[in-house]
Amino acid sequence: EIEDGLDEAFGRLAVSRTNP
Amino acid sequence: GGVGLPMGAYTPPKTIWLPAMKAKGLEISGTFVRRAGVIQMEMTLTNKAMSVMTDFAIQFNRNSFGLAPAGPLQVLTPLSPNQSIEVALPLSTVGPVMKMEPLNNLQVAVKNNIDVFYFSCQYPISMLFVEDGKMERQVFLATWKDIPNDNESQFQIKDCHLNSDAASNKLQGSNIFTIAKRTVEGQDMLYQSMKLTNSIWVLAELRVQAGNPNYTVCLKCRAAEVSQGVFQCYEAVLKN
Repeated sequence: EIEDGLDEAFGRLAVSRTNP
Repeated sequence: GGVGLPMGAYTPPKTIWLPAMKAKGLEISGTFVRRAGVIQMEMTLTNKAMSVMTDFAIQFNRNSFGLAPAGPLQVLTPLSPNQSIEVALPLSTVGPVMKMEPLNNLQVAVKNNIDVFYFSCQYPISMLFVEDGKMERQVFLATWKDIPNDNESQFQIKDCHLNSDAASNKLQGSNIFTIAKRTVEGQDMLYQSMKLTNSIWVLAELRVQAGNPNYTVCLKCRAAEVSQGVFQCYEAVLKN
C-alpha cells in the first residue's frame, strides 16, 4: 500500500509501541 | 452475516429492566439496537396483572449523550392480562445532556393507566458509534501524537480466538474502523477509530498475537472517561 509515507509512519508508530 | 456480507452491529440480548413485582404487574424487558444509523430501544411489555393496561407513555431523564425518544411509545391496543407486545422506540441523540454515573446509564419513566414506574438501564456505548467514524490516516497519526499519554487506557480482552482480520471485520460491523494494520515481531497491530454521536473521537490500537488468546487494546481519547465503556464494547463485540 503506497500512500505518501503514511504506511511507513504507521510502521514507525507500531515499532515504537512494541519497543518503547 | 454470510460470506462476503458485512456483519451487523452487536446487539445485547434483552434483559428484564422492570420486574412485574415492582410495577404493579407490568414487566419490561429490552435492549438497544443500531441499524443503518438509527438507534432503537426494543422492548417487550408484558401484562402480569389481572386488569387491562392502556395509555402507555415513556420519558427519559437527562443523560450523558442526550438520548431521547424520537416519538411516542406506540402501544396502539390495550394490553390484556398475560399478553406481551414488542415495541421499538426510535431514539434521537439531541435531547438534554447531563453526565450520568456510569456514563451509559439511562433513567426511564413509563406510565400506564395504573401508575408511573421508574427504572434504570445501561446501553452499550457502541450504539453511539456513527457510520462515518473512519478517521483519515494522516489525521489519525497527528491526533494519536497530540492526545497526552495520560489519556491512554490499556485493557486486556481475554480468551478471544479470532485472527486479526476476523476481529477487524467484526468490529467494523459495529462502526469500529481499522485504518492501518502492521505486523511487528509476530504481533498484528490494528489502528482503529470510532466517532460518537456527540463528535467525540476514540483512537485505538488493538494487538493480536498469533496463538495468544489474550488481546490488548489501548484507547486514546480526549474525553478519557468514555474509554471504559468503549472497552466493554470491544469485549462484547469480539466475544459474541
